[in-house]
Amino acid sequence: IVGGEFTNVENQPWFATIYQKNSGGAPPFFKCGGSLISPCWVASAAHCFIHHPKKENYVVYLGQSKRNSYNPGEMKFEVEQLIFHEDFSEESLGYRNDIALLKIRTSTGQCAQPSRSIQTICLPPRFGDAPVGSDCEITGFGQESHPDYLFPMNLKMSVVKLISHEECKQPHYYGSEINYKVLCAADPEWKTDACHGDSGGPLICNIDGRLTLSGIVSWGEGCAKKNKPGVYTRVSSFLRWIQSHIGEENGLAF
Amino acid sequence: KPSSAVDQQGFQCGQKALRPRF
Repeated sequence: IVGGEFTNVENQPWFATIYQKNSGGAPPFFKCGGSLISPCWVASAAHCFIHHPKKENYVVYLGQSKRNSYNPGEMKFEVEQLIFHEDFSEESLGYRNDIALLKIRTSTGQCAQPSRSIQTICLPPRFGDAPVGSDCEITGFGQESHPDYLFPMNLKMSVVKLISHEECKQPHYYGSEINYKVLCAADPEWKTDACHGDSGGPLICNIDGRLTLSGIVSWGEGCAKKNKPGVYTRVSSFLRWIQSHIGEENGLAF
Repeated sequence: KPSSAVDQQGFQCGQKALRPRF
């Protein structure tokens, strides 16, 4: 996250930290963010996993304010299922259908348990997004500037505004790379944004008084760069897909 | 049909644990 502020995971209790295991015995390294959408399922971005698509490669934590260290109240999970959107694709500039689902379970076969630092996030109503200009929160352990190579140890969050598809499709923005299955969001002053390493994390908007997972951090040109907003997978366009894999009986909250 | 925000197993989607104001 460029700009913004450091925060405690209690402010974003649905935030999941996803690590990729090392083959050589070194500790797992931070890979991407995610969001707990039901007790046993985390939503993230397909592009995080597409080059190493085996579920055994990953470990997921909930309740972490500080990455790669022990956080009181955290929960650690293996990935029981790793599902990519079948129409995921890498385009010239960005991605399409950039969404993945991870079924999580502890070593004793448990799903997530609610606490001050672990909570699910609501899914948006079908095709019901917050209006253009809404303030939405982003969260992650991604880089604080671009180009950078260090990821902060502590969780950050910031606020960006939803911008219209018309604005985002302008030639000097992203032109035809933008379709209606993504959302664009940016800071009016181009001072804060998601960045490399925030992929898969949440774009949380308030819809009818409920905090809702409206977007999944997907791509952007640079970070906090003028006329280059952040591009997010539009979750309200994938509700049927999500439900087809998770179903309603698993505590999804629409 | 929007299910209630209180879904199974004690989760309340989108709710943050507000700090008690001492």
